[in-house]
Amino acid sequence: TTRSWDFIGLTQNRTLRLPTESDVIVGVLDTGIWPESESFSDSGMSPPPSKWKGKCQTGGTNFTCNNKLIGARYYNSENDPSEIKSPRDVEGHGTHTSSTAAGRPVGDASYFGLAEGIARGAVPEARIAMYKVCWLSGCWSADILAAFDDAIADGVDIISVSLGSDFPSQYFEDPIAIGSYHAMKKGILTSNSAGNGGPFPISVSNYAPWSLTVAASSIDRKFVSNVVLGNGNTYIGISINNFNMGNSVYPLIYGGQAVNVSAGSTELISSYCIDGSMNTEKIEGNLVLCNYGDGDETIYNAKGLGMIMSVDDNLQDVAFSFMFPVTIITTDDAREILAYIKSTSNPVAVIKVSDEWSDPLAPTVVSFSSRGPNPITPDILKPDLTAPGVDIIASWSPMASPTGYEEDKRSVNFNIISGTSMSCPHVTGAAAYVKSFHPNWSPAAIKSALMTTAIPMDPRKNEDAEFAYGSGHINPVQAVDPGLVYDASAQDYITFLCAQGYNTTTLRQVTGDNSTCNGIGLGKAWNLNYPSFALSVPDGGYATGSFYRTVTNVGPPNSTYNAIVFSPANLTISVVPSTLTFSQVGEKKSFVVKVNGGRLFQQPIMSACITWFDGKHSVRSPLVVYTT
Amino acid sequence: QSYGEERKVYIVYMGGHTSEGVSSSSLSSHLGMLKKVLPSGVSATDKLVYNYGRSFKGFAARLTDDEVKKFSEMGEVVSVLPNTKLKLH
Repeated sequence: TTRSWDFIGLTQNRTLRLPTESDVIVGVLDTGIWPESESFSDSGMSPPPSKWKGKCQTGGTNFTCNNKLIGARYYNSENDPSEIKSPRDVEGHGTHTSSTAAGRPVGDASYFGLAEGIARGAVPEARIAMYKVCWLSGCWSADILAAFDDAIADGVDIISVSLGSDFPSQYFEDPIAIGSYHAMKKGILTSNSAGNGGPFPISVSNYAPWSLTVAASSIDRKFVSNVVLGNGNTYIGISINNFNMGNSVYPLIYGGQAVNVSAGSTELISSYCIDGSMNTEKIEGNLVLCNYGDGDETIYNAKGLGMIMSVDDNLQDVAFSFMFPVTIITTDDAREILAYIKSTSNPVAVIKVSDEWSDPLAPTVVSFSSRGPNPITPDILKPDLTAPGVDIIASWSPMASPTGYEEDKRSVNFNIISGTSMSCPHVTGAAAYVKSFHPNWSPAAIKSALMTTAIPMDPRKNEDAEFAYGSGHINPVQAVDPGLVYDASAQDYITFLCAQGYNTTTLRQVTGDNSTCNGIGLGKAWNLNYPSFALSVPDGGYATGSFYRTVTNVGPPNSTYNAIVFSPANLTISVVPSTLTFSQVGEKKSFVVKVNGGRLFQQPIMSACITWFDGKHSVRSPLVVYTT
Repeated sequence: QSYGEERKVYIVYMGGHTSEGVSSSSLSSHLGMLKKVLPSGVSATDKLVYNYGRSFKGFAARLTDDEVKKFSEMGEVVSVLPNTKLKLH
């Protein structure tokens, strides 16, 4: 990416970088990879570390690996015939996510001149192993599980999974939760996308406590494609528009003026530019003003010159790219443009090439990013944190359509797309960066470091607060030195699962050992050593709970931390003890957080936080209370 | 084929390896389980899609509804999951 890593402080010339970065192997479960991309050049790289046990499955094609892309496999349980059997990416997504996490620097990267700069990943010296589980038909769960089985055994350090199910499942009925559980047991952290089901509540996917769940937020670059009318008025539009219409103006009509009467359409229907509802003769050679929908294909196929589409204000937080000039404006502006069209006999307009504006409100969680609370364990806060996932430029497969439309035959080496798929590899890359400094840290410790150093987000810009952004906005440089970590072992997750109702027999099968749930009753998830706190209360119930936690000193040997509690007036939170003194690295100290908020009715979310502070390290955990 | 006899891909998830480590015979063990459930004359090797054995236990195979039920009732099986389609985010 050309901007997002700088935006989150991981600059190209940072002094903090270790030679051990090249020992880190990032496993990516995705659509495959384009090995010839400059992002995966192995110039100057040594052979893979000896721990690597994977392979490069060429599939009888001209696919090759190198010292950067050290492994590639493909999985195709349903024998999808739409693609050649190879790890090669013909969709683009896997090349994008891989290069975002760990791509090497590529100068003069751009999407038709937009977002120009040096494209790079977080850990350019780290290795990439691609596990192709997604085909043009989708990503099959048997393939995902096979990829986890291999990736764990191959010796990857971090696994990145930018996909998920639309529906929640219990942990051991979900292939990603199963795979990431076994990865965790082997010391491998899995970074997951939270899903694009927002802004609706309980839409978060990939919510297992042993994996990192990543929401998507904006960066300080916004693509603005203005509309200029014949009367000189200019309206701000949001889109990625690389098509230069020059200094001329072009005839402008309203979709509702091109009614296909013979098809029984009406002005209202054709105003949405729905396929078949429009008189295509009236569209050809015109710019068309449409209500929000899928009208762009209608207008393109009818040889329209471009489209101006109106959308609700709150959906203008992401820019999309199209096959021809398109921009997205607000409904208020659309009303004014319609008034102009109706006021003159010869309405004309032009859609300008995108400008890159600086967005002072960034980062904000994008509307489509899935929201908590957690559908399976309401007392584990999800998503865990947020990272850039809006208008991200990264490498692309030149065989793939840049806009996702089959008709779009353009070939690009870089593309700008949005999704929690794009935020997930940012956290993957950050986790790999932390791993390069602390190769022996557990998955939970790396996760904790990323969560407790996250920059707090502003709830005034995200009304869902922690259900949108979790602990906050990723801060990879600080995550290398978190001071304290909330560590958790595989056994801690077993205790958690016992309290969730899993029985000893099932857990012994899952773990393969003699785990037991004896003495652990059904209960809340408050005692899992999680780096955030969530207290769910039945509507009309009492907000009372005690959370037991243990922190491990990973900072200076002699340090004293004091607890700083921020809470709203109607919540009483105490931390006992409120001071923790350490005398050595690796020392553990326990404390309890007691919450009392009285009786709650219809309470969406109350936000508090607990920060351990030693004068230098700020170890911050959000605490949320809400009614279910 | 009548309803319920159509073969679809299912995941038979059997949890983690025991402390003895990865069983070198996991493939033969999983094929053995399949043979017990499949009707005689149906090749277990042909119906096996994946053998998960490097990092955890289980396999994916083309099964009928009846066969799925039989695996679901086995003590050593944690869950039997249909081969669902997940989406890129």
